This record gives sequence, structure tokens and C-alpha cells, in this order.
Amino acid sequence: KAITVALVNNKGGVGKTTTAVSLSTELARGGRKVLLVDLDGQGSASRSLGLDREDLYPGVAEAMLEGLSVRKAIKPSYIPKLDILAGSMNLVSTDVFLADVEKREFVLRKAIEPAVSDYDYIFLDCPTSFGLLTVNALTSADYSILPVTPDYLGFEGLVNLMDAVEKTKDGIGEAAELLGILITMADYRVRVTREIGDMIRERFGRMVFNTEIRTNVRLREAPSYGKSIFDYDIRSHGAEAYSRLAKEVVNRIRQD
Amino acid sequence: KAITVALVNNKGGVGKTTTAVSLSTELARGGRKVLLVDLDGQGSASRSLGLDREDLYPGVAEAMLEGLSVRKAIKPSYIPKLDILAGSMNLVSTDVFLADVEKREFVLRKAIEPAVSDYDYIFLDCPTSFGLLTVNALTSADYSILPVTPDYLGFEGLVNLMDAVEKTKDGIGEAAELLGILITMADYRVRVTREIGDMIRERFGRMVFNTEIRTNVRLREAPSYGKSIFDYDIRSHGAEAYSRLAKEVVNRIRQD
Ligand SMILES: Nc1ncnc2c1ncn2[C@@H]1O[C@H](COP(=O)(O)OP(=O)(O)OP(=O)(O)O)[C@@H](O)[C@H]1O
Ligand SMILES: Nc1ncnc2c1ncn2[C@@H]1O[C@H](COP(=O)(O)OP(=O)(O)OP(=O)(O)O)[C@@H](O)[C@H]1O
Ligand SMILES: [Mg+2]
Ligand SMILES: [Mg+2]
Repeated sequence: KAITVALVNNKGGVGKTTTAVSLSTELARGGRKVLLVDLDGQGSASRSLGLDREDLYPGVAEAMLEGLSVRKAIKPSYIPKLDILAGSMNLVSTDVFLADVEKREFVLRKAIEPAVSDYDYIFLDCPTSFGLLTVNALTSADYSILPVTPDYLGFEGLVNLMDAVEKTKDGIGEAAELLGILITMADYRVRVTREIGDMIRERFGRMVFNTEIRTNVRLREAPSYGKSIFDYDIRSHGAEAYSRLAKEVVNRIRQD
Repeated sequence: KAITVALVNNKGGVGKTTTAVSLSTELARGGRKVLLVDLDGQGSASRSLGLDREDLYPGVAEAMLEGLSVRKAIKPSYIPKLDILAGSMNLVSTDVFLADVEKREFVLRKAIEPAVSDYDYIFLDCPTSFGLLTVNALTSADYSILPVTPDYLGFEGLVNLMDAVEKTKDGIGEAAELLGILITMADYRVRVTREIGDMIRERFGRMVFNTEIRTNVRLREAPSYGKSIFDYDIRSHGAEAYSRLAKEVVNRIRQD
């Protein structure tokens, strides 16, 4: 049965998609069978791996909201052993659709259930909100990873986010375990980076991954070519950092 | 009666908050009375201008969802002539709360109505989603500004976004006019920036602001000090670009 990991943060542009795509591809490159589920209306994860606009349909919205069998919605990516359940604008009204549905927090888990035994890992790229899609991801996942940028709003947002995840756990009775907090887009030319990076490590200790992802132009370029960072520029700092992170993620899961 | 402008894009981290905060403060510095409405659960706009966590309550969520009089929720900022209607985590379940409410798309407009005559400009900083909060912002605003980053996902996202805004207009019968598309976080070390910037200008022509905002470390630092870019570093490229943009925004509104 697959291990499911959700990338969660209701602050935007912090590297959720980049991390979901990079970890999925690195584990698939290592020979594991991986499914990447794109829960974002913009379909960033799907497009970052080269899916065309037409390829986004049917995707996770149709599996969750229209009862389409998930196996009919899953598509292969250009990377062997990595499949994608694509996101699309059909996701944007999920909260309104699910508001009155029974067990609305478990709709995703039920929809992807048939596919879980086909994979070693499943990564859920969450949208930048804390609505029902993110709650569904937390009840479907074994673990969560929280990407955060080392600046004031990033730090503040993290505190809010962890509160909200705790409340979800209490309210619903189950939710993903925190696998780790990932410092992303660290740019040491920015004045507060070191100070706030230290604050995050002091406050959250071992919950913070040793691996830190620095700002790297190649990571910003890769999605425009529909390639993972490993295929776009294997020698970049970005590729090297995400490769290290993949090892750390697997180790943390093993030790659990 | 105030002119209301919404910053909209369901792609995250594209500079919605930075633009809303910078335009609000520049127009207030110029002597106009301005209200900044923070519709984001992370409260980024409010925190960027120095509001403490306790200052976020009551805010726009209480005015929209609990019927609190908006005048009781509006707070002064550290900048004379600029007031803030703060965002908070109480916004995150708005879609579920409003799903069955009559005229759910006009709840914000009704809530801020009493304050509209007190201001010259109102800026609405939207969350990174296309749910009911963003729809409410579009029915409350006279104009929208769409920040977009000059990369492949940014461009693709813009096409999706404009479709969604059009559909909202058709569905509800009214929505903000597009004031302009703003190219933000342009970094000419990134390979695709020039190519995609040109694509955006070719495709959308005069809809694109002449002013472009380049990547600027100072813009990333300023929120951590609770200051606008003009108070944090008036000589920075970021401050100069946003000052030019403010003039262009006012001119476009006058010509309308
Ligand atoms: N031109 C710029 N140059 C460098 N950094 C920038 C620039 N504009 C914004 N930033 C920084 O980038 C990050 C994202 O910007 P911002 O928060 O304004 O985007 P947003 O679209 O509001 O994000 P969200 O999805 O969280 O709402 C912030 O840390 C901000 O300080
Ligand atoms: N370490 C990095 N260095 C430089 N650019 C990065 C890095 N990580 C991500 N990016 C770029 O920053 C932008 C935002 O990253 P990404 O889309 O992964 O964030 P997100 O949290 O998924 O955003 P959203 O709020 O839209 O879901 C993208 O253009 C991406 O290519
Ligand atoms: Mg994303
Ligand atoms: Mg924002």
C-alpha cells in the first residue's frame, strides 16, 4: 500500500508544487512507482511535467466530484514509473460542491482508494488555501510536508497553518502526521533570511528538515520546459538539494 | 464614492499582496483616503503593514460572516489616510459558510457598503483561489488588476484566470472591468522572462501595464519590517516601479 504525502501551506508561492514535482520525480527515478495528485485549480504540477491543457481532463476533479473511476483519470507522465492525476479549473468550486455532502472530508480518500495499491508513494500537491481540498488531502495522507519561506510572513503563516492542521485533526479525528517543515527559497542576499531561518529551527527543532532549498534560477525555469529539475539541469543546486531532500524524506518515513 | 480595485490571481506568490499594499500606501502618501481590504486567510496585507496578530480581529471575516458593522472592524494603519480591514484565519471556511446563503456573491459588497463613501480608493487583496471570496471581490470592485509572473505557468494561469473572470461576469451579470495585467517579479537572469513577457504583451496588448515590476530584494524584505516599500527603502527599484505604477493606475481610471 502506498505511502501518501501531502504538500500543504495556505501561503502562496512557497514551493509546494516545486517540492511535490521534485520529490515525485526523484523517487520515480530511483525506481519506485509514484502517483502525483494535483489538487490545484491552476494545474501547476501537471503542467510542470509537460501535460497539455487538454490532458488535464479528466483529472482529479472528475474522480472526486463526478464519480469517475480514478484509474480512468490517471495519466502517465514523460517519466517512467511516475503517473499524474491532473488538476484543472474544475476544482475551483469544490468547497461549494462539497459543502452539503456527507463525509465531505473523505471524498478524495474514497476516490483514490482503488489506486493506492498500485503505487509505492503518492504525493498530493495542495492548493494555496485551507478549504475542503486541503482538508481532504490531510485525511488522505499519512504524512504532511510544510514548505515555508524564511521571511516574516512565512514564519507567521507557519504558526497559523500548524494551528489549523491541529484543529482539523481534533475536529475530524484523523489527519496526516507532520513529516517535516521544509525551508524553501532561502536567499541569503535577503536581510531576514538567516535570522528567520534560525527562528524556525529554534522554535520547531527536529520538525525542520536538515535539507534547505536555496533560491535557484533553474528551479524557476524548469516548469516552463515541462521538465523536472533533474531532467532540466541535473548539476544545478536545486537538483542537488531536492535529491538530498528525497533521501531525508525516505529516511524519516523509515524511522517512523 | 470610492473607486474599488481588486488584485486577483489564483496562482500563488505572484505579488497580489505586494501590489495591493504598495498601491494603497502610494495613493495614501499622495493625500488620498484609502482602505485596504485583506481577503486572505494568512492576513499577509495586514501583517505587511505592521498589524499584530491580535489586531486582525475583528476584521473582514466578522463584517462579512457575522454581520459586524464594518466601521467597527476597520483599523488605522501606521500610515495617515490608510485604513485596513484585516484578514485572518476566520476567512478560510468562507466558501462552506456562504454555500447556501442567498446572494452569496454580494455579501462583501453589502458588508463594506457603509464605508464606501469614506474613501477615495479601496483596494481588495484577494486570496490565491477562485472561490467565493474572489467572486465577492469581483462584484464589489469597479476594476481588477491581474499580477502575473513572466514564466510559462504564469502565462498559462493568466489565460485560465481571464476565462474564469469572464464566466463570473456572464454568470452573475456584473463584475469588475479589467484595469490591467501587471507583469511582476520579472527577473532577466531567468531564461524565459523576456520571451514570455513579450508573449503576454503580444497577446494582451494595451491591457498590459507599461510599468513592469522587476525582482527586487527590498520588496521581499519590507513585509518583515511591517513597512511599505516607500518607508523601508524609498530609493529601491521596487519603490520607484510601484510609484510609476500608481500614476499609471490613476491615469487609466481617469481615462475610463
Ligand atoms: N518584485 C518582487 N521582487 C522580489 N520579491 C517580491 C516581489 N514582489 C513580491 N515579492 C515577494 O514575493 C513573495 C510573494 O509575494 P506576495 O505575497 O505579494 O504574492 P501573493 O500573490 O500575494 O501571494 P499569496 O499567494 O500568498 O497571496 C513575498 O515574500 C513578497 O515579499
Ligand atoms: N528554490 C527556488 N528557487 C527559485 N524559484 C523557485 C524555487 N522554488 C520554486 N520556485 C519558483 O517559484 C514559483 C512558486 O513556486 P511553486 O509554484 O512551487 O509554489 P507554490 O507554493 O506551489 O505556489 P502556489 O501558491 O501557486 O501553489 C514558481 O515559479 C517556481 O518555479
Ligand atoms: Mg502550487
Ligand atoms: Mg497575497
